[in-house]
Amino acid sequence: MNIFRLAGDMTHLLSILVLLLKIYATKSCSGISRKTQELYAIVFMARYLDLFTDFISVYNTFMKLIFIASSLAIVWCMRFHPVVRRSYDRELDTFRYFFLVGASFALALVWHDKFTLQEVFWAFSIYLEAVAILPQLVLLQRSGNVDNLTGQYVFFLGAYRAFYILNWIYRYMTEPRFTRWIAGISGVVQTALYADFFYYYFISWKNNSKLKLPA
Amino acid sequence: LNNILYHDEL
Repeated sequence: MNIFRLAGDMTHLLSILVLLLKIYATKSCSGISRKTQELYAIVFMARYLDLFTDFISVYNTFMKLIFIASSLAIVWCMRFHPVVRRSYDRELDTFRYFFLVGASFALALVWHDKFTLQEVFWAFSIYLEAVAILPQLVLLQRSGNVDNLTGQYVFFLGAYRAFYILNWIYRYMTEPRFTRWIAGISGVVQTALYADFFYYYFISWKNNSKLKLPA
Repeated sequence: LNNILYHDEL
């Protein structure tokens, strides 16, 4: 474990806590894409198939459980919670994400570390996570003004993978034969997708103005 | 376990 990876995991956890706070405090999920939340639930369930077979550390197992449980809880809230579900922007959250799932799985069948069920699903989860934010970014562009907690949620979610890129660079330089091409290349693509959001987030922070993404 | 297939990261 290095400082970059710890910072990445903590930033990821923070993004989830901010999202839970927004939903709990405002009893609303307006501005949140349910499709992105569902994609993340699939990402975590596909990535952590080794949850019960490979014990790495208490920290690793604990965080995997947190990620799976929180993503499922958020999807449940947005679908079934009597108050929260009413504020879901159903007519704005229309990204056809089936293609993202299909393309990611097809790529995982072609490019993986090893052709086993666990490794193909692991690669699938890596590719899917890289594009999982797209429905959320499209929703932000359509929904005009973005509330602070939603903006912070997306910001931390984008920042965590940037920390992971620093972690991979650090490990590549300090550990012999360390390579994570699948995660590394996907991580760069994932972080690049946030580029314009980061730009407008920085502008809104600098001008102390409301975050607004151009349509 | 060799390096690649040991997913020690989240």
